[in-house]
Amino acid sequence: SESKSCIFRLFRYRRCLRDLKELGYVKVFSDNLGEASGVTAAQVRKDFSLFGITGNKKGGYIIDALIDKLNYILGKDEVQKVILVGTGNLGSALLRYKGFDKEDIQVSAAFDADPAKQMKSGVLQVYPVKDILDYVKTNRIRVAILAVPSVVAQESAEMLIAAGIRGILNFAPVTLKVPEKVIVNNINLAIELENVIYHVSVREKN
Amino acid sequence: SESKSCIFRLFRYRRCLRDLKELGYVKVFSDNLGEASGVTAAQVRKDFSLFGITGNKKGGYIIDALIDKLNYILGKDEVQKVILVGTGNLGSALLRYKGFDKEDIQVSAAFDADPAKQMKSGVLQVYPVKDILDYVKTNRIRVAILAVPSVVAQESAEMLIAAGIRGILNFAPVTLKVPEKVIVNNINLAIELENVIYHVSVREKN
Ligand SMILES: NC(=O)c1ccc[n+]([C@@H]2O[C@H](COP(=O)([O-])OP(=O)(O)OC[C@H]3O[C@@H](n4cnc5c(N)ncnc54)[C@H](O)[C@@H]3O)[C@@H](O)[C@H]2O)c1
Ligand SMILES: NC(=O)c1ccc[n+]([C@@H]2O[C@H](COP(=O)([O-])OP(=O)(O)OC[C@H]3O[C@@H](n4cnc5c(N)ncnc54)[C@H](O)[C@@H]3O)[C@@H](O)[C@H]2O)c1
Repeated sequence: SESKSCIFRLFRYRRCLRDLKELGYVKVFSDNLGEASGVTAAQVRKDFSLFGITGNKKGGYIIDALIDKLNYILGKDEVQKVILVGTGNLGSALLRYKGFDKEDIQVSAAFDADPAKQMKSGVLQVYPVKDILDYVKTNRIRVAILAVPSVVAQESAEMLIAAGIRGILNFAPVTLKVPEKVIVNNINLAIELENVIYHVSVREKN
Repeated sequence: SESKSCIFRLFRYRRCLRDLKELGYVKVFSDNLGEASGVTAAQVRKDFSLFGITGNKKGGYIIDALIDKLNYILGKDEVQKVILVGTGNLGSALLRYKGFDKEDIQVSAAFDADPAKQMKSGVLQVYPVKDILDYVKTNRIRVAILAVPSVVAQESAEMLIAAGIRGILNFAPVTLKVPEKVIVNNINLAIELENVIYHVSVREKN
């Protein structure tokens, strides 16, 4: 939809503005911001006007003010907390990933069914699954990363939704059946790799 | 494009057919296959006719024959070999992932710049970066998974391309500049998570 792709661009503008700020820039024009984020200057101005963001023609936009406005619109004005369920090979790598912090996202707690995993892992204590309900309710967590084996992914998702989770980043290569009100983003790395292999082979053949 | 989404569907039909075969099915009609893969029966028949796949109206399609045809069309009739560069937190999880084997994709060799990592890791020996050139040329590898830090991702990609790699599954959150002939599929897990968080928060507000 139109609004979804606009939001997607606002996230991209925010990342580009943060990079420009890191490089020492204080102001930016819509054509530089467009170039940095891969769209036309007109698209930038159109997106900004949809959200009431104005700059002045001669001076451009002030980067700090833009970042603040975008943070407010995108809900990035506070650290966003999520939980991680499953701290095996993939889960433990995600637990150590600094890229989430950079986007002001914090994995605030981790859970695993295996007692041997319920110990301090790097930065966080890993809790038993039975603690998920209390933790999600008390801390009003809405989003979870699911890194459990396929055979338990559906039941794990149901338990999370019952606790109050409304968004899941799912790594198990299964289709989760969830109510309309829940958002699931499936990451299937085998399919992503398969696609690259296919498009390379097609190019080779032609 | 039309043909890209058709190919995407063919991969999906193949996965569904493999699941149906595992459940003991021998034949399938276009409406069951459509239902299993989330499209209409007419779409299935249209996609198949584009690739010269025919079934008989009364008896449907024979699952084994369909899988063989799709394997041939999609280049899945042999194991597809890729290499992995960077065996840190994420790379080592990917090295142990059984989901690639299930899609007949094999990570046949792994490489890392850190001498401490150049030892046997689970299933494979991890080689030094200087061995990439020989290995890619000798084994005619075309696709690589890139799981190195952002600061070395561009230079690592350039070295891979010089060796003969034409497709990269990139996990570093940077935009790789590569020649037109190279396909890059970027996976940015922080952005994927950020999107889930945003869409959940929008639903809460409304
Ligand atoms: N390893 C990878 O690189 C990779 C890549 C892509 C997708 N995946 C997918 O991600 C998921 C996790 O993969 P992995 O390689 O980390 O597997 P893993 O077996 O190493 O880890 C799974 C973890 O989940 C825990 N667990 C099992 N049942 C649970 C439950 N009911 N509640 C909470 N925790 C539970 C296990 O104790 C284990 O620690 C799988 O679905 C896999 O297909 C993994
Ligand atoms: N850990 C995660 O869950 C995760 C999630 C998403 C994205 N990523 C991205 O994936 C990449 C890898 O992340 P990580 O957490 O595994 O980092 P890491 O630091 O644990 O691993 C990086 C590995 O790359 C090796 N390396 C460094 N320079 C190299 C070079 N020139 N050639 C080959 N190997 C080299 C290092 O020795 C190390 O083993 C990063 O770009 C990161 O942003 C990681």
